Amino acid sequence: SRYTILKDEL
Amino acid sequence: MNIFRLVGDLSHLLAILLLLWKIWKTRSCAGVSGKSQIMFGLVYITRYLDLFTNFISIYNTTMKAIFIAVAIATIYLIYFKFKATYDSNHDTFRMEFLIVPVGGLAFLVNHDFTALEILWTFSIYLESVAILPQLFMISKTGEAETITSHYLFALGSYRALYIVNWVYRYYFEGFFDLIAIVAGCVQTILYCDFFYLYVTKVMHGKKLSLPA
Repeated sequence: SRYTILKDEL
Repeated sequence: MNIFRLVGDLSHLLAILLLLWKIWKTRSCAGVSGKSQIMFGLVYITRYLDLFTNFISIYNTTMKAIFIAVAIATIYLIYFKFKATYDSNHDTFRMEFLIVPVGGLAFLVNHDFTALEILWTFSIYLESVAILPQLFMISKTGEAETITSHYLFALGSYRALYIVNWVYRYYFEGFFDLIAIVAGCVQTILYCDFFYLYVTKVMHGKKLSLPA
């Protein structure tokens, strides 16, 4: 995807 | 993991534990908006569904589990155990005015049109406005208990630190997530007025009360 999805964040 | 995010997460943890502790210790949830707490509960549950789909780290899993558990415990104390102390006639913000538009927006503006991603986006948008019933309640009663002010300050600090974390990650890791950043900035702005009152009043030993 175009954005980096910061799923490691809370 | 950078220092801003770690301190932000710890501040977030401190905030929710402080609120739970205050309600438990005083055996009262007077002045606390149950509606904000329901929405935060919804935020954690819809965001952390990935607990079942992927593993990031022990830290990540532990914190997510704690946030969900503390949120549910807080809601339980407000609506069941200490229901008699719940100030429902001052907690009049209509949740559907936030949940419905936020749900619609999550459908329209998201990274990927999948169930998990839409729920994640919904939780990001909802978190940005979930504190409104609490702030609305304070504006109605004209004051907040000191511990409630500390709770809001710790929660607002977590948001502000997350913005610094995103600036850091953008420069040093090239990471950015427009949805998280825009919603995070909106959320932080909502705390600004409160921050001002906190610094000028609560830090000088006074109870937070609004000018008549």
